[in-house]
Amino acid sequence: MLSVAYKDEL
Amino acid sequence: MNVFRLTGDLSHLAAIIILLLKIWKSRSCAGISGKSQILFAIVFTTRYLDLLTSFISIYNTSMKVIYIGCAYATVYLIYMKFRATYDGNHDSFRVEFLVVPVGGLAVLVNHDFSFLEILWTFSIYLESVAILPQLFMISKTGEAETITTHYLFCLGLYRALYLLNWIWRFYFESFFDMIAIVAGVVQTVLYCDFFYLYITKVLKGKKLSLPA
Repeated sequence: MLSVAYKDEL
Repeated sequence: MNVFRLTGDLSHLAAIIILLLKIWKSRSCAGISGKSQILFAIVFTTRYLDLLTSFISIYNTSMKVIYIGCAYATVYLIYMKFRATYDGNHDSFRVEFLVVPVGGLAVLVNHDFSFLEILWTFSIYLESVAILPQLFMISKTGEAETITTHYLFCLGLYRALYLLNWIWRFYFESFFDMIAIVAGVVQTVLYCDFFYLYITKVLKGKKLSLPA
């Protein structure tokens, strides 16, 4: 699971 | 970045611009659900708080700023500048029935019990149902202006393209986010009957009217 920092999608 | 996500973002941007121009040019927000627009402003605000904490790219930051700016500008036009043309009687969906369950679900089902992550999860769940007041309003009035149907088509298409983006990222980047995918499927499914009407009526030059 990706943390918020790596949320690269809009 | 892949072609599905880029076209998805551009479709989303097109929808936001179409709506803003429709209201601004016609100086009227007839047929537009102000409640849905408030929900979208909440979705963007709770999702893009990371603008303050992390920088990903110029594209990412500029799109987020544009989305938030347009969302609040649209809400301002509906509830302030052109409020005389706001059809509050038909915009009667009880949004608390959306916000409260979505808020509860975000606290219960998320990837990480942290403030920003719960807000992000809340915004993902809320976005999947944020269009319901608008679809409900169209079902009550029984019709929609053609420009509004184009807005809805672009808005529905954007998350459908994101579904393709997630399939692409699963195979090529072994990335997947179950919360975003499930909410994206729900969101796209909610547009299905509208898509059917749009393709069978609006694209054939007819006006979108529902059997009253």
